[in-house]
Amino acid sequence: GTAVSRVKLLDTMVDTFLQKLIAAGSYQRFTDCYKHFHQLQPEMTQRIYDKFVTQLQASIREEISEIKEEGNLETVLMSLDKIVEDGKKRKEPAWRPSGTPEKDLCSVLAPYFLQQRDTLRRHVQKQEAKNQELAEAVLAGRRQVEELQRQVQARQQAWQALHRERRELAAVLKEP
Amino acid sequence: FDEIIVDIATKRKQYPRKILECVIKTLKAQHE
Amino acid sequence: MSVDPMTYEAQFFGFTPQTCMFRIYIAFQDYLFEVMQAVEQVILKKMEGIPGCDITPVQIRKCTEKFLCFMKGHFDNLFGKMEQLFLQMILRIPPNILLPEDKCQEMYPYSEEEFQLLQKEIKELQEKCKVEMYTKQALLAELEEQKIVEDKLKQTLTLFDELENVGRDHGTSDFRESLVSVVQNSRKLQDIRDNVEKESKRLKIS
Repeated sequence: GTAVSRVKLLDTMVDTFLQKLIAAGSYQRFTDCYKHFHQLQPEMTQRIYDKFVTQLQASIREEISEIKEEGNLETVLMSLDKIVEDGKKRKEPAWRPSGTPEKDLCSVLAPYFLQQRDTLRRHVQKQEAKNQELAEAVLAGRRQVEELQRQVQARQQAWQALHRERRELAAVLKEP
Repeated sequence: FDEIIVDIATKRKQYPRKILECVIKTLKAQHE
Repeated sequence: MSVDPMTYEAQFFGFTPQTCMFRIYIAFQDYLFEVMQAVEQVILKKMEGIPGCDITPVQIRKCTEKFLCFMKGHFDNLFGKMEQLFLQMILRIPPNILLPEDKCQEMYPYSEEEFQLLQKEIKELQEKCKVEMYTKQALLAELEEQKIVEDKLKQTLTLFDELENVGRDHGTSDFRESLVSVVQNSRKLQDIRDNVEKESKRLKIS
């Protein structure tokens, strides 16, 4: 059924412990032990016993409150209730530290390394795509340079041919 | 024995986070 | 019997449940002794006030020990049961429960081998990243160079164009033609000169 909160369980257990303890140390048992005194002072014995019971209960309850206070136990137990509630769907045993810190640390670091891997992957892909474009631009540039070099060469050859002809013609001219 | 247990348990709780902080710093520096 | 150190619980609570129970046990026991001591003190005091009371403090002490021994027996038995319940139902992390700080163990169950593989992959990717960076720099450098070369080549072509334009500006569309025409004109000039020289000789002679 519904889970009982740990704090409530704790209080119930302490109460039960006290009830049973007091039940064991009953007035009957008390007077058996302090028989003579009880015969002399029955009312006094009753009052002392009652005081014994209330004092013991008060001390133990106060101790529990102190421990709760000191360790902030109520909050801690309530947070544990929450954790257990959140995890109750899972039936099989959960992970526990292996005793080898290096081993356990792998899963702690994994998400960040996975993130880094994905970032690097994206980075590489992006850079590869960019470089692809650059490479195409370089190839186009090379073709462009070749074309220009060809054009320059053609013009240069034309001029050289012209220069040769001019020289020939000039030579012809010089003939006496 | 008890102190050892508490010491180990405390380290198990705190050290992964501390190591993680250092690792994240390293990864960031590497990235930069 | 192997002791369960309950380290996982210690990770959550910050103390071991057994220590907690031991602390509670000692405290409860102390109170039981204190209260018994107080009971005995009160009875002794009351006895002082009872005239002709033949009970001795030693007898009262024996009564106290008897009652305390009885109570202690029950106390230990009851506390043992309570401790068991505490350790089972309150100060315990159920086996199917994972603490929040260990959530990643469930979400990223990485073995050392897998983790090393992941790190290896990252290293390879980092290398690849570097290679791509260098490639990029090399390509950019070549593009830069190409720009310079292209400018130079274009300048050369422009030079040729300007040369042609010079020709054109002076009425000849094509250098070859202009050269031929220059040569023809100069040849005509030479012929004319020759003729003039012949004529002048002839005139001298006459």
